[in-house]
Amino acid sequence: MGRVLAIANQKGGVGKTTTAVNLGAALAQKGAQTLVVDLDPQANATSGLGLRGHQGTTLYDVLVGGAELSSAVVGTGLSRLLVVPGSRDLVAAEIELLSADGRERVLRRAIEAVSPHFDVVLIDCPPSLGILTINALTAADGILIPLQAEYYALEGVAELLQAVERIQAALNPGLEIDGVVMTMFDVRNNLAHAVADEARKHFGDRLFLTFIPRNVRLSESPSHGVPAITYDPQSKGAQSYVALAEEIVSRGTFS
Amino acid sequence: MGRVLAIANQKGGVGKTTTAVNLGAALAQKGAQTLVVDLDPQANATSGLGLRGHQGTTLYDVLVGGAELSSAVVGTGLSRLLVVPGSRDLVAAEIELLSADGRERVLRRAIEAVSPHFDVVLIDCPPSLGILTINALTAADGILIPLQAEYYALEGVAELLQAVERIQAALNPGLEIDGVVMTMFDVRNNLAHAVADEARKHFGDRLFLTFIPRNVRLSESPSHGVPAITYDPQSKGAQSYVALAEEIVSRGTFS
Ligand SMILES: Nc1ncnc2c1ncn2[C@@H]1O[C@H](COP(=O)(O)OP(=O)(O)OP(=O)(O)O)[C@@H](O)[C@H]1O
Ligand SMILES: Nc1ncnc2c1ncn2[C@@H]1O[C@H](COP(=O)(O)OP(=O)(O)OP(=O)(O)O)[C@@H](O)[C@H]1O
Ligand SMILES: [Mg+2]
Ligand SMILES: [Mg+2]
Repeated sequence: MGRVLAIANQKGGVGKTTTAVNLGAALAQKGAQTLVVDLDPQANATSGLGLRGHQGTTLYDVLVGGAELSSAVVGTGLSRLLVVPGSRDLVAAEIELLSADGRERVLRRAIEAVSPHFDVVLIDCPPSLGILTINALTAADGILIPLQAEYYALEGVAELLQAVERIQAALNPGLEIDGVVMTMFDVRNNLAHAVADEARKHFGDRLFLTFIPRNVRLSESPSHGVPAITYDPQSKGAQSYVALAEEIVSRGTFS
Repeated sequence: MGRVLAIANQKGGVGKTTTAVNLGAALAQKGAQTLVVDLDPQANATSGLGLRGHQGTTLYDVLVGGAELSSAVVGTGLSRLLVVPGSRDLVAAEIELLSADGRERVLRRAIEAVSPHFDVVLIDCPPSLGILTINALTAADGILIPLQAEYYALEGVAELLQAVERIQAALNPGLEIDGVVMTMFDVRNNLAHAVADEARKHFGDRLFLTFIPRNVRLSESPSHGVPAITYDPQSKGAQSYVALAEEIVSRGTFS
């Protein structure tokens, strides 16, 4: 039974998509059957995996049109790494879902039909705490929080945790915090160390030991439509996501 | 009559708030009566201007509760720089506005009552193209687009421009593109130059000549609750926003 992880943080630009794409690729390389679900209307994970402008069943068709999630799953060319593409009409889904019955559980029902076929499902979330992210947190077994080593990013974490508590109380009691991962970490920057210290105090051992460094290969690989592990496997960026995948697997969050 | 500028881009983490806070401070220093409106539920501009946890009338009270915008305006301690604080209940405003009459024009009506008292009003937008950003674009005379020199950020611009066209056609024919400003620009990074070249091709002279460099003072100043121009006036970051203010004034976008 696959574990469903929501990669979420309402702060923009903290590395949600970069984590979904590169952690997904690293887990697939380690042998896990991996599905990335692109729930962001920006559809960045979709283009980061080489499927920009994909025509076919989209997540909008699943959430609003009632299509099966399995009909939206496509390959990436990498073994064991499949993706459900996002699309800009997800913006419309936000509005249409608001009046749907059981509007918070639509994605959960859709994912339950496919998750047995995967070891892990990663949901890339948009930068908001609106109905799409609520759907992701309601569908998920765990949340993975990318935390950029910056002041504004740290400021928003308390609110994210409160949202998680509300979801656990009302919609998904099984939702766990699988961990927090520092992203774009620059060892020369005092602010970065200060934020990491604060995060360690707050999260204890739920702060992953693996820190993702700021590494230009991670920002270059999306323009080639491949994860960094394909674009430049020896780069610090690619290697840090391999290490994160190892840490996640060794914690036994999923079999 | 003050010019209303929406600082908008649905891509997260591109420097919208940093631009609203620091351009606002630089324009105020040059003598402009300046109002910053924090339309983002994260309320980062509010804390970046030293008003974290502000109790009082908020933008939610204005948009949903019908309060006068003038009753929400507070000082920052800097001459000629006032702010309408944001608050997390703006997330609820997104949902409540959807069923309101004239839901796209609520902010426009509220701002029209105060803009004559200012030379410029800067609206900091959340990272989405939802009802709050639509309100900002409907209220604005011009849009200022912060463009991070990264691939995913460039990818999203076409969609932002289409949203602007839709607003011009249906809600605000007077909306202009006041300009695009490159943010977090690292001269040593090839990708950054490639993105800037693409932006120049696309926007021509609407791409500001002033580029905002990646500069640690810009990410440190929010933790002190002041703009970089106060925290470290000689820093490259503070100076680049002073230069941007000069370029905007010299273009005559507002008197
Ligand atoms: N470790 C890193 N080193 C260098 N660049 C990075 C790193 N992680 C992410 N980036 C770049 O920073 C930008 C923001 O990252 P990304 O788009 O993954 O964040 P996000 O949280 O998904 O953003 P959004 O909130 O818009 O969805 C992207 O251009 C990405 O390529
Ligand atoms: N030129 C710069 N140099 C260094 N750091 C910067 C610069 N501009 C912004 N930052 C930092 O980068 C992060 C993202 O910037 P900011 O929060 O202003 O973006 P945003 O577009 O408002 O994000 P959101 O989409 O979440 O509203 C912040 O931590 C900020 O302090
Ligand atoms: Mg993303
Ligand atoms: Mg912001």
